[in-house]
Amino acid sequence: TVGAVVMDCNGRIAAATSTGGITGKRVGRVGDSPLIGSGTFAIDEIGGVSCTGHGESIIKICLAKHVICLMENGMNAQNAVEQSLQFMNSRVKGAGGAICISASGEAAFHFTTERMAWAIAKANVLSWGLDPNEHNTEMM
Amino acid sequence: VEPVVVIHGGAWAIPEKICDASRNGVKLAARKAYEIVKSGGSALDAVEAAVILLENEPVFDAGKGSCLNAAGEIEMDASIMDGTSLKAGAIAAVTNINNPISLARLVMEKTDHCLLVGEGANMFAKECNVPSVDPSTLITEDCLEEWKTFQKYTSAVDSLFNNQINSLTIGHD
Repeated sequence: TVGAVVMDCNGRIAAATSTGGITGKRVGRVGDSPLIGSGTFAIDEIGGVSCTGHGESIIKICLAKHVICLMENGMNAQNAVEQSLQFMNSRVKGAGGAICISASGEAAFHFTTERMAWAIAKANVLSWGLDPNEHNTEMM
Repeated sequence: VEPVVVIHGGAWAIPEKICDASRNGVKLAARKAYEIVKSGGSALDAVEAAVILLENEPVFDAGKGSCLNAAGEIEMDASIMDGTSLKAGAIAAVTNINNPISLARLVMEKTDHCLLVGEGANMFAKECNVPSVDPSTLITEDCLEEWKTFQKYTSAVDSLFNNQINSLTIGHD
């Protein structure tokens, strides 16, 4: 699964997610990626989210919308992503990751799996990582 | 407004041998999207361009490099959403196109629907003149190996317990 969330110069936000599924999955099984509110969500006034991980768990808690609802209630993007993934883990025992941009331009990501490849471009600085607590930066 | 881009390449136990390619892929996708918005492009164009780049990179599980299902076939899913209009487009279980995210955007922009699946999604792709490809061009050596291992495993477990394994959801998408 891959995903992107972007805020443009007009403050408009879009989100996108694409996946090739799981090895050996049942024919016709669909995960969260094509489900708006689970794998993907964007609303300019609050933020945008793209998710990855155990599809059935993400669907059960509508992970993307869950992050948006926490932000709508005043939580910042980083806490919203972390708390949503912790909830998914505690409530349905699912692991995954999510990226997020808030309406104020805060960029956030978190994952509860072993690894997640991520990258952030903001203010001409490119950040990226893959292992837990890995954080590299370079000027664009 | 200061533009911002965030990219992910999937959350799972990424094997050591593809870590660097995964890091490079998400960096390239972030650069691509950032260039678009820095030069005044839209967030929608930027997310689509970033995901196309990742779909074309075989190290990621999307587009080229998708996993094989129980029947040894590829089924791809994608979605895109515009935060201004709340318009959204998605496709599921498409089998023979290079970039599912572009078809999802066509669903958003050319239909009143949010989601088209299976044969209908493939028919819509044809209607929109999206070039179809031989699904074998989307299958990588690694995915085939993983599928063979999976087959061996499930048949071994199956014969051991002599019961039909309904759905072995190993981990993540």
